[in-house]
Amino acid sequence: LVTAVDHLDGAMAQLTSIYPLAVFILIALD
Amino acid sequence: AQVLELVFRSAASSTIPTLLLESFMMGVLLAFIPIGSYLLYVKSRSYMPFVSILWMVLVTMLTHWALSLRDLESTLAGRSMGFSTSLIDLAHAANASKAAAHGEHRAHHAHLGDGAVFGSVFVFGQAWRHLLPLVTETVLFGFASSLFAIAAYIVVRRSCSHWRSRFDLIIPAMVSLMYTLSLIHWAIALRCFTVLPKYAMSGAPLSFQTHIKGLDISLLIVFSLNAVMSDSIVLWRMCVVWERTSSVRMIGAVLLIATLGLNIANIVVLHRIMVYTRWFPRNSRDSEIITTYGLTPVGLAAAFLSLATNLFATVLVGTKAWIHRRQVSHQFGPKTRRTLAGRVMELLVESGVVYTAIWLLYCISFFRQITT
Repeated sequence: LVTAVDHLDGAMAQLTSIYPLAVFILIALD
Repeated sequence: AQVLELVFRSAASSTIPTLLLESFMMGVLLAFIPIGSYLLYVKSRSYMPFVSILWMVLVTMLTHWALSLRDLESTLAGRSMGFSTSLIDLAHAANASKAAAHGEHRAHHAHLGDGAVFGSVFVFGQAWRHLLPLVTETVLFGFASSLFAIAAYIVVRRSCSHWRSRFDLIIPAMVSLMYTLSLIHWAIALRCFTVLPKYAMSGAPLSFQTHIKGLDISLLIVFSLNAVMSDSIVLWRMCVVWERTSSVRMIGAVLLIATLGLNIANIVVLHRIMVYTRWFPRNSRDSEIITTYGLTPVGLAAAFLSLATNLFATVLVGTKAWIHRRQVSHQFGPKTRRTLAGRVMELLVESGVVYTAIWLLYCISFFRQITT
């Protein structure tokens, strides 16, 4: 987690695509 | 120094590829095990022993991965060999051994020496700076890939049964495009990392800087596209929840155009700084390794506008969810079960809060390191 929080510059490109994917799946599961 | 170079070569060619593969698998497991456990739990409580075994496997794998990462960090920093691999410490050590060999006392005059080994250690050092962001990105890329596979399965299954119109496929299409962009981003980040050890091992002159700058700009373009698309989805959802109220639509359009403009301006400014080495006011406290938004005022404006967009959309969706809940309890009594629309809006608010918090952390990281 410390590595992830310290390196958001590497993480953000993935997080921007994870966000809509996760919401889509959560709505489908609900 | 020669032993150090051999250790670095071995890390670059065998240890790090294994760690990256393990990181990708960690991301895959972190997505599949919680979702799989939830589905098994909903289906039947008799699957509980199987679910607990899955979680034990996840914890074991996580521990193994974290220890491997720590081990690699300690090797690269030289702790496992009992010395520091920082270039200044190495120069001191080299000068001390030279001085001892010549019977002189010049140890306090540290310079980098003339050997190709120091050049190679320096380029390896540049590669290791890119390693931790790449490991983080690889875990998240594994996570995104699993989510993409699950979303694709849901879309294919639904398309066989009920899609009302082609309009329903816009979000899955945008999500696929965003996943493709994040795949390209990961591939470029991997390229950034693999190019440097190759230069270090070949002993070529330090011409890698131009190559790396080009890759850095490509990373920025792909990331900016993803950030703008993510904001557009958030704003579109806000407009849908507010049933396309004209004032909300207008604010949404203004925010989207401003975000797009600032992102393009940031790419242009950083391209001028990196490629043409032009002078622009810079943020000296930026702690990013891969330069994105933190270096220039234009980039900072783009990042803070994205934060404001997400916050604004989340607050508006939250307000609508609250109005909806009040209307439902007013019409059908306070003990009415939550409606489908209410549940979806709550989900949008909760996910919006998490995403906004991540953007806030990201914006803070432009001015100070989050952890010590």
